[in-house]
Amino acid sequence: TVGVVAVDAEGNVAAGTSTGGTTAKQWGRVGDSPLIGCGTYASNKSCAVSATGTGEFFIRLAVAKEIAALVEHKGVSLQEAVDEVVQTQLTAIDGDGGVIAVAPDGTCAWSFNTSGMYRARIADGEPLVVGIYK
Amino acid sequence: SKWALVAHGGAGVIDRSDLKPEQEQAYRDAMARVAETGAAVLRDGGSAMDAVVAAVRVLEDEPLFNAGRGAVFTAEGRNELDASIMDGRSLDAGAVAGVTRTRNPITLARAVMEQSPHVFLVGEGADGFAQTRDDVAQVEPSYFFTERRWLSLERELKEMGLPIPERPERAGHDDLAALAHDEGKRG
Repeated sequence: TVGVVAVDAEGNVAAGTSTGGTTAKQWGRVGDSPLIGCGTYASNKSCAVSATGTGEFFIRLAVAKEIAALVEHKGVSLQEAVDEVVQTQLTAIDGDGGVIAVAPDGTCAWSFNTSGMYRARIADGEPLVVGIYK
Repeated sequence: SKWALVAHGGAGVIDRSDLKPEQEQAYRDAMARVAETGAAVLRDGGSAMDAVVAAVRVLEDEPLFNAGRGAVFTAEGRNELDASIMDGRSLDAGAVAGVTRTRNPITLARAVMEQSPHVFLVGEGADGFAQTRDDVAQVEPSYFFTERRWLSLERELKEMGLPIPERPERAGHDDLAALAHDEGKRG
């Protein structure tokens, strides 16, 4: 699974996710990636989120919308929101994976509970950051 | 506002011992290329939507990642792709699942959002909609084939005690995909 979140110079956010799913999937199995609110969500009132991991858990928690709701309705920071959902809620139901997120003010965040996540971050006036391992 | 972009290429079992130096470098170079592609759109005053599509297309075209070319296989030996996109300004959204002939599923998801009254199209219907869109490139299913993912499928099916499907015709070999690490996406 791959994904990108972005905020432009006008403060509009957007999120996109794309995947091949899981190896040897059967019976028309679909994970969270194409489900708005689970693998992908974006609102200028909160943030844009893209997720990756074992999709069934991200569907059950509606991960992307949960992160946006924490930011919009509880006023927590973007990093606190992604950590609460991934490190606490997702881990509590034995889910595995990660998310990336960006806010309308240009704040970036990511969180994952697996041993690695291919990730990159770039922003106006900031250097490119690329990561793989925890 | 300050423009910014974050990208991921998948999460999973990715330990330092898993990746050979040339594999790690290939992944780092690819992620840098993805970020720079999106940043170029934003630097030019482009929209977040355009930046997301431009960057995701690079990830879909890159056989190292499980999306587009280099996607994993179903138990029947097919590539069935999913994608979604959402615009934070308007809360418009588009998504597809189980598509088999669209080179860049993120482009199709955006077409669903902008050129249909729906949010989510799946399977043959989504493939049929794609064929009516001039701006959504269609390819033969064998375009998505990579050797590394096929070998992962065979290994997985053996473990599941399921039959190995016929190897797709015109299935090419792809050295770059030989660098693809299987981060453990299991059916």
